[in-house]
Amino acid sequence: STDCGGDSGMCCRQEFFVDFKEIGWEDWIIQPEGYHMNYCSGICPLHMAGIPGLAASFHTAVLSLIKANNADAAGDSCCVPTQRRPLSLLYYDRDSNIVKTDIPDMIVDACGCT
Amino acid sequence: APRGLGCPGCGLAAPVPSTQRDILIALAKQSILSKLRLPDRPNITQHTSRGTLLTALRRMRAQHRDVALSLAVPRDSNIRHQHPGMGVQEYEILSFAESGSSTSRNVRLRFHFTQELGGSTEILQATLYLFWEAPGPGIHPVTVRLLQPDPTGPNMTVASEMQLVIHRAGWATLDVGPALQSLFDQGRQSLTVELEVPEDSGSPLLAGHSDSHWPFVAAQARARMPHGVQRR
Repeated sequence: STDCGGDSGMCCRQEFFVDFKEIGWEDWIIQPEGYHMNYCSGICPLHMAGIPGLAASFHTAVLSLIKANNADAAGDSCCVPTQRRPLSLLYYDRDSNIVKTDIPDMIVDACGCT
Repeated sequence: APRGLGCPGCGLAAPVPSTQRDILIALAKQSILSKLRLPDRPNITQHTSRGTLLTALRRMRAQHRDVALSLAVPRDSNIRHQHPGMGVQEYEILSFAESGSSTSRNVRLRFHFTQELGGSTEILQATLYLFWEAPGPGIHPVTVRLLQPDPTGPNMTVASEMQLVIHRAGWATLDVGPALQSLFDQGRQSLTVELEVPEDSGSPLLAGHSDSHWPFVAAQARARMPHGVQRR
């Protein structure tokens, strides 16, 4: 997984931060100050498909070869989150109670091609 | 997209940066609200004071530590959060009391829980924290009643009753988990607690309480999965 930066246009993780103060949510979200949302962008050539988590696998190499030689059978490949983590929030609910929770899978940590 | 033209999710032309930013912010807002099961952002009219919040958090932390020690688990074990990301979302809730009707020997406290934590919520643990100001030396008996609305009328009925003996000023805790679960199962979101002292004891409760001694309920809850649906 790589972070976007250069001009390669390949699948990468784009950092994106939502500042709760900037969007006027700081009055009900006590912590944190913002949300490191992040997202995936970029192209996924066929030979990169299936790489996340299986890059060193013999089977993946075979699969990539098949895909490269037979595009119709391979289908399309997407640049998607491959690793995510929860967002911890401390906030006021509608009854002014204070709630802490961990929302699963909210922060994109890594991207890869399907 | 037609087959062979690339993935629909990433094969489209990117919008201009300002539009893209607006879209992402809208997406972030929608995502957070939906995961918190909130139809809209809460409008907060009354913030809990910093002192109240800090005291409540300290009390909670102290009790968790006591539990951890009594269970003989290492102090640094995280006993509150087990598995975020397993499709089950857990909550910790601090609900501060609203004052209800009171007399010289009787005080009612009302704790209201948001409807998002209604019938589909499993209460893992709920503790009522009360700060007592003993009026003088000696022991002071206190009756604590958990009340629930009477389905046949406007009155309240007693769901459970406990007797406490207060020896000195300080915090006392009561397990209200089963009562809260029962209320949620009935589709109710309010817990009413009645405190009663003998006639000649005066009211040791709430009189002159500062914000930081305000009664509260600390609850741990878990969103139940819908019936018939299992997530792997």
